Amino acid sequence: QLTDRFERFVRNLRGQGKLTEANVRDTVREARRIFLEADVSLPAARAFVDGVLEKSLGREVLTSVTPGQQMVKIIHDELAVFLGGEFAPLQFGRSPSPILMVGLNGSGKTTTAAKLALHLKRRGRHPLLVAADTRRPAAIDQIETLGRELEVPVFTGDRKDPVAIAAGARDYARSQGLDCLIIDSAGRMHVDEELMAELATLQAAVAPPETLLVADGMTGQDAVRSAKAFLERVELTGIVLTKLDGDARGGAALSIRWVTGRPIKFVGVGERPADLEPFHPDRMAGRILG
Amino acid sequence: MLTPGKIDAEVLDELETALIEADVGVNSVEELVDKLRSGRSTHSGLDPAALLKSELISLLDDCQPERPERFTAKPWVILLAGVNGSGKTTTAGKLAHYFSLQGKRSVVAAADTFRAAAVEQIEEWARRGGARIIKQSSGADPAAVAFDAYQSARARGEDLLLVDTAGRLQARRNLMDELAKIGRVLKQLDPSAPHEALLVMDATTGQNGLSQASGFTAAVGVTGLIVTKLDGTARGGVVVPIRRELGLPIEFIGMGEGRDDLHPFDAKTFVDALLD
Ligand SMILES: Nc1nc2c(ncn2[C@@H]2O[C@H](COP(=O)(O)OP(=O)(O)OP(=O)(O)O)[C@@H](O)[C@H]2O)c(=O)[nH]1
Ligand SMILES: Nc1nc2c(ncn2[C@@H]2O[C@H](COP(=O)(O)OP(=O)(O)OP(=O)(O)O)[C@@H](O)[C@H]2O)c(=O)[nH]1
Ligand SMILES: [Mg+2]
Ligand SMILES: [Mg+2]
Repeated sequence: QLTDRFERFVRNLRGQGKLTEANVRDTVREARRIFLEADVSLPAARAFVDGVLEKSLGREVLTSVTPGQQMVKIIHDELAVFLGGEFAPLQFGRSPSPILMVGLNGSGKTTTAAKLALHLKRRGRHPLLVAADTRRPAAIDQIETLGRELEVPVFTGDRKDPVAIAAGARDYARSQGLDCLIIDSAGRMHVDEELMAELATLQAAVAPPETLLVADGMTGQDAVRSAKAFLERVELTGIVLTKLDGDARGGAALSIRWVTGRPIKFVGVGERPADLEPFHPDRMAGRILG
Repeated sequence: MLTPGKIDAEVLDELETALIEADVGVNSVEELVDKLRSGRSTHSGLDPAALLKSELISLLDDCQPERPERFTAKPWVILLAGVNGSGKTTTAGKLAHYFSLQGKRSVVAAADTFRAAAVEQIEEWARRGGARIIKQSSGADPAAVAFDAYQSARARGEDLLLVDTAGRLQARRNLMDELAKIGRVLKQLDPSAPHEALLVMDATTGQNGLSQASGFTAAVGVTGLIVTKLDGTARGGVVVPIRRELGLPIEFIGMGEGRDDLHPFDAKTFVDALLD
């Protein structure tokens, strides 16, 4: 697919002669177009293409007998490296260690919290789900139902304040010998000052070793704006990209990785608790490039 | 002195960037800007931004914010569909409230029988919107809930039936079949139903929105869009290629989590935001 497109593009450029420096520049621009079509945010596409590709699409390609193929391989490999070099595991501190889930409305935080609970349970941990979304109608019902299905305890508390709920959850976890807290927070707009302040306060009170930004995998240009805004208000230690069981190209992966510098730790690939996979940068690169 | 054929290249570049960053998509942006560059715009004027806005407003303006045919059947059936988390359930409540201000009585069909606490959530939203709710037990056939709700609304002479469905990705064949079945069941009850099938789409959606629109249209004949979460920084520009390729109008926009945060689509306001 992509190889054909580049081969065709390169063939048009070459005419009869060898590939020139100018041709390489044109190819770089074509790569940027492909990224935009794959929903990579424009600043991320520019940064990656100008910063990374320009230097790597050098002499190797100019002297290659199959420059189109060569270019695709370089772009793919550079993209995979950029998306996530070394594997980044979840971070834990002293028990009960908190993991805080944050993100925009409807991105998949609550569902991902349950998925993480199952993931950790299967690895011998004893998680406690914490229902700290006090806003959304039936949010507590939702996480309680998920917890019940997984046989994972859920702390709801009787307070309306997320900070109080988190504190109560920690005490409860200690009393029950549970070793990690998965704290689900309410969806919010990054431009809602009141809600972002509430989140910053919650994080300061909980001091989690792990704060995961849960982002919708089909997000387009807004990915850089929203991720940057969250990064400015709370410490982020990892990203989860959801709903990648669809046909979205997933350019948001590059956008969010670029603007936050944080590792993408997991991807959501369905609605069931088992539908969580560790992030594979190589596979994601292939998906973005189409 | 600028004329449409001689627009400053730098200004056009800036406009191109703004449109790309608003999710209008590379193809549509190129076509729109080339049209300006070559002076083929049907609008006259000197300011390229104003020209572009005119083009977009003409494209998106459906000229009838309040559809005259709405409520010409009883109950008028609006089916809400869309991908996971787009805002369907919230919007169902908002719509019930919106039409209650016009004196319309609504019934909501809780046809998401799959997701955890989906029924509890829509029960609360129906309450907020002043609507009656029809629900069944978890795991029930969504088409059966839609069927029951229609019969009930019909029996009680209610004006509007809002069918809330489970989120689903258009690439999932079996889920699109389930949605198609809901549509067929409604059609059996009233050949013109669902009278409206609205695709509820998150404003942050990228170009996948086009695939969503065509996938959902194939399943259930989408008649229009509702773009939600426009109270953020996303501009929902993917409605431009959707309009160009599929001709779908935008009916409403969602501007927040409250029941009043729903507005009929206004092309001028939307396009102004697109370019700002
Ligand atoms: N197909 C698919 N659906 C997902 C995935 N992750 C979450 N969902 C669905 O996305 C929708 C929203 O998920 P939630 O967990 O309620 O999202 P949230 O971020 O907690 O939402 P708010 O609390 O309202 O901000 C639900 O329908 C989930 O089942 C995924 O990886 N794939
Ligand atoms: N800020 C903002 N949030 C919205 C808007 N519309 C919906 N939401 C929020 O988006 C989240 C998801 O809304 P839902 O109504 O559950 O979405 P849904 O499409 O029914 O989700 P599923 O049924 O799980 O597919 C909730 O947190 C809503 O409050 C909007 O216009 N603005
Ligand atoms: Mg939630
Ligand atoms: Mg819903």
